[in-house]
Amino acid sequence: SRELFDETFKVVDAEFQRIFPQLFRGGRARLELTDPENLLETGVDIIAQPPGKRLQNMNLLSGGEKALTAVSLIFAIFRMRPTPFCILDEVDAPLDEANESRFAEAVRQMSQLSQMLVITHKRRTMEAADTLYGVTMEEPGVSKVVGVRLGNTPV
Amino acid sequence: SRELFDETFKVVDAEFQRIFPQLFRGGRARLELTDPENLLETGVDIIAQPPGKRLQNMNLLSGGEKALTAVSLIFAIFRMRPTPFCILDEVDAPLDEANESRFAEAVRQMSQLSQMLVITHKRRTMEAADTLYGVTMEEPGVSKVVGVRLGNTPV
Amino acid sequence: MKLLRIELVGFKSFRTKTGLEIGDGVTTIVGPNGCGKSNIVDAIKWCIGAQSAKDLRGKGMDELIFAGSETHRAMGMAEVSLTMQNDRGDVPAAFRDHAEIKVTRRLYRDGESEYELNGSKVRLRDVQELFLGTGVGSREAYSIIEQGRIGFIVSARPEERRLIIEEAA
Amino acid sequence: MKLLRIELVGFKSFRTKTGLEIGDGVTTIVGPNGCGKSNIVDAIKWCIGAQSAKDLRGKGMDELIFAGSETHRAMGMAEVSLTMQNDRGDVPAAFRDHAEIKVTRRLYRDGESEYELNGSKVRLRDVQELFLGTGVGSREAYSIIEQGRIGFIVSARPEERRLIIEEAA
Ligand SMILES: Nc1ncnc2c1ncn2[C@@H]1O[C@H](COP(=O)(O)OP(=O)(O)OP(=O)(O)O)[C@@H](O)[C@H]1O
Ligand SMILES: Nc1ncnc2c1ncn2[C@@H]1O[C@H](COP(=O)(O)OP(=O)(O)OP(=O)(O)O)[C@@H](O)[C@H]1O
Ligand SMILES: [Mg+2]
Ligand SMILES: [Mg+2]
Repeated sequence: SRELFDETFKVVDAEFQRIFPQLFRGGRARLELTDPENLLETGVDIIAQPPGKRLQNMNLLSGGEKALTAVSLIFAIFRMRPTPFCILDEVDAPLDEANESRFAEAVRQMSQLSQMLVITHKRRTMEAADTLYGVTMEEPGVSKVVGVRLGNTPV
Repeated sequence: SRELFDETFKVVDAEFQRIFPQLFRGGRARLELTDPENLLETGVDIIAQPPGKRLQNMNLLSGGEKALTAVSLIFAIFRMRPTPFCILDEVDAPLDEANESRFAEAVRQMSQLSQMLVITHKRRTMEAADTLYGVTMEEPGVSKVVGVRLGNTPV
Repeated sequence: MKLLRIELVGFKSFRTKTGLEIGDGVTTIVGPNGCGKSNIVDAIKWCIGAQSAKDLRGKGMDELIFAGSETHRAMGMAEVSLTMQNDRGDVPAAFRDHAEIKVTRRLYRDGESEYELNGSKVRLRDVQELFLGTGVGSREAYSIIEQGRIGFIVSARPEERRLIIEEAA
Repeated sequence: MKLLRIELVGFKSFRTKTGLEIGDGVTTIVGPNGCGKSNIVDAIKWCIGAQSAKDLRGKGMDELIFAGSETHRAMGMAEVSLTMQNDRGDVPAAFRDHAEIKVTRRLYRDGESEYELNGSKVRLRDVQELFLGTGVGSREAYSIIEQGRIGFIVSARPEERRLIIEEAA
């Protein structure tokens, strides 16, 4: 329905405006309806401006900036309507160390709402874990789960 | 022409069969024509089997395995017909540390043929450099190149 | 509906019975390329009711069953179970006073499938409806971000992006 | 045709005159997200004769000119030069006994473009032909792998993969 989408959009937009500057340590972003007169069919655009930069077409952003913008929006949708768990498979691959730390911190904040299941190769994201599972293939072709480290939460 | 493609395909295939096991520390791979009777229109398939694993549909490979297979094939084409320089922008993003080392070594070998320009966030790939450029934005929105470290090659 | 445990056997590279306890907070999964981390995500998607092998990087569903390795032959069956805490009560009447709900999906080489809720045989549809109720299902594209897919929400057309927000509503 | 030097001014985030000496062997470029590394790759592609802004992540060619920042206003022109060692002789007669060949591409905000070889005005086509001869050009899709694009050769259809090999032949 028209009202439901409008309401949902406003909440996601508000969350996105709040989360983006946290992950980028500054800057601003918002969502925009492509056709505000037509709530039933309008598309949704992303307007994103990393700190210190001029506002430009999103496609000009770097690989890491696009990934971090995407994470901000995914987290915004998630906060609007949390699911019991959220799975992120190597979304931090293009991030530099500073962004990786802020991403790990954002994941920790999100984990107050829901269980966060994060696959990563990156150290800081690993360090944000309450529970750490290592998967190996000592025997070629056969997966094995080892080494559970428990942080703050007993298992 | 039919002969030219056939000749080219055989060389690339031979190089691919040689390079893949170097990057994967084992295993095997080859190229296959989808329609060997029709050299003018045949497609080219990739058959890849990481060490210790059964041969399966390529799509089941992991993110890192797909990236490493792609690098093997790109390098094989390159060795068949080297260009003056080769540019690789963050192709090592999904690689774990062991694969990253082998990738860096392969880049060093390739650099005997051509100039290799590699963009990376990863330490071992950085360490393979003869020349290292750091790009920064101390002044927000304005790029600056700093810190050239010269390895083996005087600049 | 908190996730308590994931169990797999014969699913993709997980030949032997494997269990992961999922606690509160952040659970991180690490390991070398190709060791099986994303296969765990595929197992969860499959157990929730994924219907297309393509969503799980396969051509056909039979590719989900352990295909063998250098030293082991292929297996005849894949099985994944998700155990959840029943704290929402939004479950079929028969399970309303169970403390935990264990969903099991099984696939045999001949193509035969089985689905269970706390040991009772059910249909795929019952599994899908259970999860739709809890908010994790095929509709919630934003709660499972597969490897390589994070860019989609940025590169999507405005109409596609609208759909994702709409489905979350 | 060894690459000796890349020079940029006013191109994307490179407001001030920047030069990179390219030696033998492996040159590695590092730095934080968004600092300008891939913009250098775009600069090289553009100087070689890229004709579509989309190949350079832009909507229109004007987006290649420094658009300003928090503390600086936009510029009126973008310029990139590639200097190469003339060791192949496969160059236009006029430049055959020059030790180096410097290619310059310039774009003004009004849309006007300029191209130079060793300071002499030429057409875009002359620049493209020079590079086609040396083996780096739009045809050699395998010699420049942009960020996020390495997967294409694995996910491509067999016919598309054949084309890449054919173009290298
Ligand atoms: N049915 C099967 N039987 C045996 N092995 C399988 C089966 N299906 C997939 N595999 C193997 O699983 C591996 C991929 O595992 P997965 O995608 O989980 O890796 P990963 O840990 O996510 O690695 P990366 O860090 O590179 O993303 C492949 O090497 C593939 O051969
Ligand atoms: N015309 C322009 N004027 C000013 N800045 C620009 C212009 N075009 C692009 N940029 C900026 O350049 C930045 C992207 O740079 P680039 O893609 O080179 O980053 P990167 O170093 O490759 O980062 P990553 O490691 O994340 O890939 C964007 O933030 C964008 O705003
Ligand atoms: Mg993976
Ligand atoms: Mg980049």
